[in-house]
Amino acid sequence: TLSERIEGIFGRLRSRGRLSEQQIDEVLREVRLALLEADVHTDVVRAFVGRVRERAMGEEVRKALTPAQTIVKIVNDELVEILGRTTSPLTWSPKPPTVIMLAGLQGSGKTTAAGKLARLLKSKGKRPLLVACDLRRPAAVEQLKLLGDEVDVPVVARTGMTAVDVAATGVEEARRLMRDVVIVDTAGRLHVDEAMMSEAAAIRDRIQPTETLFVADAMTGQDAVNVATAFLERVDYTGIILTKLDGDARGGAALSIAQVSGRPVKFASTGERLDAFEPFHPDRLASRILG
Amino acid sequence: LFKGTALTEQEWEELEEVLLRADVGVAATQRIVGAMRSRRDVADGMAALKDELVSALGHPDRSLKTKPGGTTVWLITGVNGVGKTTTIGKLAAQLRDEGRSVVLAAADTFRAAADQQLERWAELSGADIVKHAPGADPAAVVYDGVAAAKARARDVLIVDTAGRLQTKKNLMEELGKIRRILDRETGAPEEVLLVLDATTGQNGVAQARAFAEVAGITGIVLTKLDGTAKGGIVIAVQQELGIPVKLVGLGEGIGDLASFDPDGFVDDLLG
Ligand SMILES: Nc1nc2c(ncn2[C@@H]2O[C@H](COP(=O)(O)OP(=O)(O)OP(=O)(O)O)[C@@H](O)[C@H]2O)c(=O)[nH]1
Ligand SMILES: Nc1nc2c(ncn2[C@@H]2O[C@H](COP(=O)(O)OP(=O)(O)OP(=O)(O)O)[C@@H](O)[C@H]2O)c(=O)[nH]1
Ligand SMILES: [Mg+2]
Ligand SMILES: [Mg+2]
Repeated sequence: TLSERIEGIFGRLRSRGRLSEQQIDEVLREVRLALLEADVHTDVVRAFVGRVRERAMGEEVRKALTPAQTIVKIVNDELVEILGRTTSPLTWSPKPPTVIMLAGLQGSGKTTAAGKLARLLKSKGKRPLLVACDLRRPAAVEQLKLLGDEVDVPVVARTGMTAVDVAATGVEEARRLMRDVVIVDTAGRLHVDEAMMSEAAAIRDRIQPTETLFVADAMTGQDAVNVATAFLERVDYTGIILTKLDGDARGGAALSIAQVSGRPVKFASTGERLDAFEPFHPDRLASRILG
Repeated sequence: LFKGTALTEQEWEELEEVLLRADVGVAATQRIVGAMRSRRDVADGMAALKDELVSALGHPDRSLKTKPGGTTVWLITGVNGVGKTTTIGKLAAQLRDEGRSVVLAAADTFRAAADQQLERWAELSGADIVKHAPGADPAAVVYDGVAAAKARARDVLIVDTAGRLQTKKNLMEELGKIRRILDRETGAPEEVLLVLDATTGQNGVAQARAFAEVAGITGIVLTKLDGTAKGGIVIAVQQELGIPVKLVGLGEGIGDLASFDPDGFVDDLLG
């Protein structure tokens, strides 16, 4: 782990009392490698290490009885700071229904997340409604309908309409059926697909979501920054869902996405089953990223 | 970009950055740049890097194997959401265009509407499909797929499997079992392809290692290269595991599949 590597450096250099700049540089090299191996974007790593360096040169480390542990704590604090410090709840609309839109790249886990969110909110006493706005992928609507059946949540699906119109219909149906939260599943799309990004923006404009959640795969590498930035600019999102955390990817993409978007990670998907879904805990991911 | 008889420290760092940004990874980047630095004659940094990357990808056989005079079997594996089912649709269409008959086995019996999704691809590509009820034993679908391919004298059987993270021991064992069934029924599959998403970071190497151990991977399909991700992890997969990229996915349409061209890939990677 990174903390072991850092302890090892101090042990090896046998320092007592003040840390030398050389020791600090060696530690920072380890931090940089750990973050890059964890898939954190090179620019995010650079800025992060810069901030840690500044703090490492300061009083808190200079006066520390155990400087190694203090530096590890600084790294951890800085990570948690970016990831959102505490769990971040959903925002509710003052006037129901609350509309939640899901967006993201192909295969990131949106449709499954829609089912999971519906299940979670229902367990909290809400009356969710699912809306099937992926009109592209073969059997996408069927997939969402099956998930809706599984959690006993109604699904709005329409043929002969654009995705934007289905979304609007979904919100109307929520009012008609007195459902208090609408969860809109959308097609996976590339951030460089102009037509599809326009569609996403059009859906957002039409249904005015209180929450737009960017669904991101925890195993994403350096491309996370390109995607997160483009989706922020074209679609805008209020929060992030991180998926497939039950794998062993370190999850550094989450740090990159949180850093460049400034948006909090709200939920963690930790398995294929619909109950594998929980509020996101920044401190847990911080220790995972550090390995 | 980099001209002159020796590169500066800054220029070496810039080359490293290009590789790291492409998901080549820390270890492979250090190997590649290390190899370059040990050469005395690096005048043009980018040209030298291109040579290094193309040679790292090697010259393995990138063709898809078939069984002359019998049913060719291709097993498609990978983690969740990478593009296995879509790739199978594309392969089936390509085979049809080559005048070959295809059976698809819907051995993902777990995920909602997986069979319906593959069924749609069977329609679009003119392939037969063998599927069971949701929740059925995937092994049973595999047996039936083999039986159908033989009985109907189909040229190619392509087996779709459920996405599975390599950390799931029971799911990886299930995949091993599917491989062994095919070994017994038809002999070793002509191809066992691992589908890797180009956006995947360093975990891609762990995926390849685990799937190779359990199912014996003959080649990689690198999907979603129509995005901005470079897919640099395939370099480590080739160097560390000797597994070649055979195909690339370039979109969601039925024709969006191409054979892997190392030269073009490296050009795109270096931007
Ligand atoms: N192991 C694991 N698998 C997941 C998780 N979330 C989703 N999946 C799986 O990932 C795959 C893709 O999920 P989908 O919900 O279809 O993804 P999507 O974003 O809707 O895909 P598109 O609509 O094609 O863009 C499926 O096999 C899901 O079961 C998770 O947290 N863990
Ligand atoms: N842009 C792009 N999208 C792709 C490509 N290949 C597959 N996809 C999309 O990725 C998503 C997931 O594809 P699937 O074929 O369902 O992936 P899978 O591996 O079978 O997923 P699971 O069975 O759930 O594990 C779909 O939206 C596909 O259209 C590709 O090369 N480019
Ligand atoms: Mg979907
Ligand atoms: Mg599939």
